[in-house]
Amino acid sequence: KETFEGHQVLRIVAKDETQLSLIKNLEDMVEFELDFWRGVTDVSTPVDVRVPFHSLQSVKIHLESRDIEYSIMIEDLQVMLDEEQQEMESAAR
Amino acid sequence: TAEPRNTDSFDFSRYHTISEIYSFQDMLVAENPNLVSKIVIGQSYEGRPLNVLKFSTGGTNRPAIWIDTGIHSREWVTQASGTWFAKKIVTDYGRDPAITAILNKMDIFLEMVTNPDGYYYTHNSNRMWRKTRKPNSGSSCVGVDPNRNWDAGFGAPGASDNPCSETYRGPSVHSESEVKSIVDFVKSHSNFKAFVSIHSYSQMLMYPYGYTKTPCKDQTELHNLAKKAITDLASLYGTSYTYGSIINTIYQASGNTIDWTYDQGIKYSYTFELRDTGRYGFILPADQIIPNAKETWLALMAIMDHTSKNIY
Repeated sequence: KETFEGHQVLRIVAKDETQLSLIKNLEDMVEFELDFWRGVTDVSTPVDVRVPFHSLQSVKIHLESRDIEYSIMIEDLQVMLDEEQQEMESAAR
Repeated sequence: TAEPRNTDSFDFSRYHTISEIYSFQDMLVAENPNLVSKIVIGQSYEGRPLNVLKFSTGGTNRPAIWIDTGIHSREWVTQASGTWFAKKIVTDYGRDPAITAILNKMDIFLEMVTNPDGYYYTHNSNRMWRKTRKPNSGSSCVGVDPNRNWDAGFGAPGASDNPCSETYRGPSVHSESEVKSIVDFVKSHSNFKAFVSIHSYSQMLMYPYGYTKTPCKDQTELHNLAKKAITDLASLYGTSYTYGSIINTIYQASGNTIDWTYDQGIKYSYTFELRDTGRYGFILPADQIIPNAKETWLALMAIMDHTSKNIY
């Protein structure tokens, strides 16, 4: 079973079109193994991206060095998934 | 797990496995033989039946409305909402004048788990799976994005030709049986007037096109109806939606479902992105399933009501 320990989902907010296109470029950085939950649309809509643990630091440095603001939407995805699974099982019981 | 014996004891406020949803479908049909029937329109790549519930009060090949949920498997609130819609229809028929009027004139077809292999996989192997599960020859990456595989702008920007991408369009149009089955069914039925394909979680209601900026010919009517639908939706819990054509509202998306259905002449073709109003994304807490479904139903009713009063 695929697990996601330490994976975080970042919510990235572009200040302007320039930053938006920088965020768009992230889609092509396959080395980060990013999973876009909510893709780039427009400046007013945040971008949500799941970042594997091993590329978290690089991605955050990449964003911070370009002064792109982000917040941590999900601190640890696996913790949430475990809670979801437990809720399903207890509800079923 | 304790299997519910009837759909009244089915717990709509939690996420269910595919076998629980398929059992629910069979129970609903058994409980409502004069209103609901089940049609298997094909098989998924791994051989699961593609079940469509038909809600009909009679007639032959009446004008029809299609609703599908779960085409992207990880968007769990959509399959859960589809299950709730099915119960809502049988509960309200004969009681709510609006849905009764619609069903006295039109049939409703509802495919709750449009990507069953992917849905099974999200429960058993990878909760984050989105695509189908068919292997891609020449690649170690599996699956096609079933919302990029349709014959509408296929190959244009707005989809990927990389099998490892989440938006991989597939080797050719309608190459996925989950897509081809709907294509064949819609073509053979030939009397669909509305088609609604449901995703999550960007809170949007969109109409064609996704692959081109060229406006669709019914743009004004579809835009106005979308506005009414999302206004009705917001009236319940204040959930705010944006609306417009796919390419202007979310991004360019070629080979998507409702561009193809619109090009088949199905005017009222819409796609929803349901909520997250918080910061959960695809892991929406189960206690938000019913509020999500209830507000979405108001928008669906606006579209179905308009369709039934403007059959073309």
